[in-house]
Amino acid sequence: ENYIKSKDEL
Amino acid sequence: MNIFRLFGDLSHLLAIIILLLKIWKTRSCAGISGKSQILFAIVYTSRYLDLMTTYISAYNTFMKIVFVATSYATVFLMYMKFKATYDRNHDTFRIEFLIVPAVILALVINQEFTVLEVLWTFSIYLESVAILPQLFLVSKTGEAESITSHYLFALGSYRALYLLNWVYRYYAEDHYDLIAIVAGLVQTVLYCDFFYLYITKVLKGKKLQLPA
Repeated sequence: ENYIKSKDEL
Repeated sequence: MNIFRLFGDLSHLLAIIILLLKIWKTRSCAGISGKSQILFAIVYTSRYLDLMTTYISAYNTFMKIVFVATSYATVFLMYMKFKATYDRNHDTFRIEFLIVPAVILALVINQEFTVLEVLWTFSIYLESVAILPQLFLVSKTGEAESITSHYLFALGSYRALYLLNWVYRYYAEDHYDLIAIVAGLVQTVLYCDFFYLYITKVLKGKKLQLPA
């Protein structure tokens, strides 16, 4: 969850 | 996703399309820094390795593939196809002075010491200074074609919009990433001088002339 949150940006 | 980030990504995509059109239509890459384009290719390669491991959304995957593909296409066009028009004499910024510090900083200041995270952090640091060879080239030649300044305006706006996106995410999602924010601030500040010239000159139909 944390990974997706911080790496969902381009 | 929020409106700031969407417009930021679209502005980024627009910049890349403007650049490719400029090179393809004029069949020339005069006034464009090949070194900056090499840095962008390194940035996207080191940042988007998670394409193999993590699926976030179709949009995310599609845009990452577009950014990687177009950055390599631009380098190919500049150093192979339209090599004769590449301004080698003015594009002399030593990019190792940008890459090495970014590697060191990524190894020292990162969120966790894993390969993916350190490479991602390296790409964030490198992207914040990747435009320097291009700005250096414009300052050396003293001017830029209007299409090139539109490219730079779109490219500079993308990270400025990301700053607004990070403000929004801090208040709306209680989420922030200090590494990306600080690097994004540095990246946007580097464009300030250009933004000023663009708004006061190019938008009035004048050519972008840097004070000699």
